[in-house]
Amino acid sequence: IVELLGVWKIYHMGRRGRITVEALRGVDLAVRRGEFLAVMGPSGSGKSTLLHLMGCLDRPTEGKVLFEGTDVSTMRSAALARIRNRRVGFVFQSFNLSPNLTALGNVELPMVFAGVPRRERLARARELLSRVGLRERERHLPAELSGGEQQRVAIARALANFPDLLLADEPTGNLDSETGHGVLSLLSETNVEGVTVVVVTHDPEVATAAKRRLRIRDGHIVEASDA
Amino acid sequence: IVELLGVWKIYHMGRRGRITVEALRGVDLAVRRGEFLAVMGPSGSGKSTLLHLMGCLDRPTEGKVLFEGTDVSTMRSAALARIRNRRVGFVFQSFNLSPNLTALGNVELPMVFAGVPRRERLARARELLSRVGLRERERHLPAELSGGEQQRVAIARALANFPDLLLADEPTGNLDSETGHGVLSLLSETNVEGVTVVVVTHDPEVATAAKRRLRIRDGHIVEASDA
Ligand SMILES: Nc1ncnc2c1ncn2[C@@H]1O[C@H](COP(=O)(O)OP(=O)(O)OP(=O)(O)O)[C@@H](O)[C@H]1O
Ligand SMILES: Nc1ncnc2c1ncn2[C@@H]1O[C@H](COP(=O)(O)OP(=O)(O)OP(=O)(O)O)[C@@H](O)[C@H]1O
Ligand SMILES: [Mg+2]
Ligand SMILES: [Mg+2]
Repeated sequence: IVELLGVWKIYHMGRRGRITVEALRGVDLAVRRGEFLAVMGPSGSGKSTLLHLMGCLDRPTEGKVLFEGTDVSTMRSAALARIRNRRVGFVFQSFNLSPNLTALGNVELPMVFAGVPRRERLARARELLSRVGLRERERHLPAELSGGEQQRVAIARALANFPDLLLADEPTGNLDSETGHGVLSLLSETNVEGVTVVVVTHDPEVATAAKRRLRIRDGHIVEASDA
Repeated sequence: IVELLGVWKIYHMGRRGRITVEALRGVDLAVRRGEFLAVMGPSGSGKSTLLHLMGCLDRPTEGKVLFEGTDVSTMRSAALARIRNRRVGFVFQSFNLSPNLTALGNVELPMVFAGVPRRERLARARELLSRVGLRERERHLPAELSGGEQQRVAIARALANFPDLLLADEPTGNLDSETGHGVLSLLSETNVEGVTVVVVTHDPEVATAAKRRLRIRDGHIVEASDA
């Protein structure tokens, strides 16, 4: 469903861009439809960068990203926007919730953009919030939620438009083991339903539940193992 | 060093405040000088709320918080500010870095407020960034840092003014196990140096390294165990 070919991501900093940070160095990766892939590696090794490229939220400096066989760089912005809104669900490492919308409003937001009628999106949003154990927090603003509650709202939001590809950046980092197990079950169930799931994680339990694992170090994929 | 007596924290929401969220319910807790205490519990159980009260960043709805025997509610704002800036180091669950300052600038900031001369604070900031493995990232803004790098900057910043009390809210949540071990060593060393450390964590390794553990559930302390 998504493929990276010879992908580099290089940041330039400092006056005249003389300082270079190579976040990804020549990455080749094919994610097959229906996979459940775990990405692990040290802090700063390039995992979030990789995930953003997969979700078409960012462009490579060199190389290509193919989404269902089409080179993302050749797509018009309307097509890209549709991919991001309807085909891909993204759980950000720092959640990126809209601060002025409630938990419910945040989960509804992608559906608003997709033109889903109000009654349907309210029902869907409430169902998703229940699945992450937050039905009683639906009226809270992000600032009125605990860290782990914000994380769960972000997960619910990512599933709102029935995406084909779910990209989750460390989705259990702020959760105790019981709540984390609940999220892991949700990811597994979603995968069983046919959604391709790529999860960046430091949690060995999440990695074990995935069907394939790969490790990143210094912007390179250094090992991959299949179940 | 800090004591909670009969502490309640109640949030009021909705029109006329008719919805009540009891984040903490009658908490009694004494943290002794030099302790290394781990606080665990489910997402939403009140851990961050507890930590904010300990660090004098928030006030209880009922009950008292004593800092070194003095009721915090009787302190003038200048005395409170001095506690927060020089006596307490706080690592926030969502980091709360200043977005317009570099990693170095963020670690320097508490020292600027404490009137530390420039040469001394630069040296201290660089030493702390090295200790968390981020010397090469000192010129990056928070948006140019990975999640785990931002977390480590927050940890370095909390130690800048040689606090007596270090309060860390899930400081390894975004870190792989090797980097997390580095942070845990730093917390242990800091405790050996005489700093009282209270860490909220979901990580069993961090909890094991602490000398005392307590659990929170639904705003109550439900169990405590000593080493
Ligand atoms: N400003 C607020 N208004 C209303 N409710 C709030 C507010 N802040 C926090 N809460 C609620 O208080 C409860 C405790 O929050 P707290 O942040 O202390 O939890 P926590 O134990 O740190 O959770 P986590 O492990 O997810 O970080 C949560 O259920 C949360 O929804
Ligand atoms: N805008 C930027 N400018 C410069 N460097 C950047 C920028 N964004 C990220 N980096 C650097 O690129 C590297 C990879 O970042 P990335 O966020 O992908 O790491 P990560 O593997 O997700 O780490 P973590 O586990 O800590 O979240 C990091 O070392 C980071 O400092
Ligand atoms: Mg990351
Ligand atoms: Mg918390």
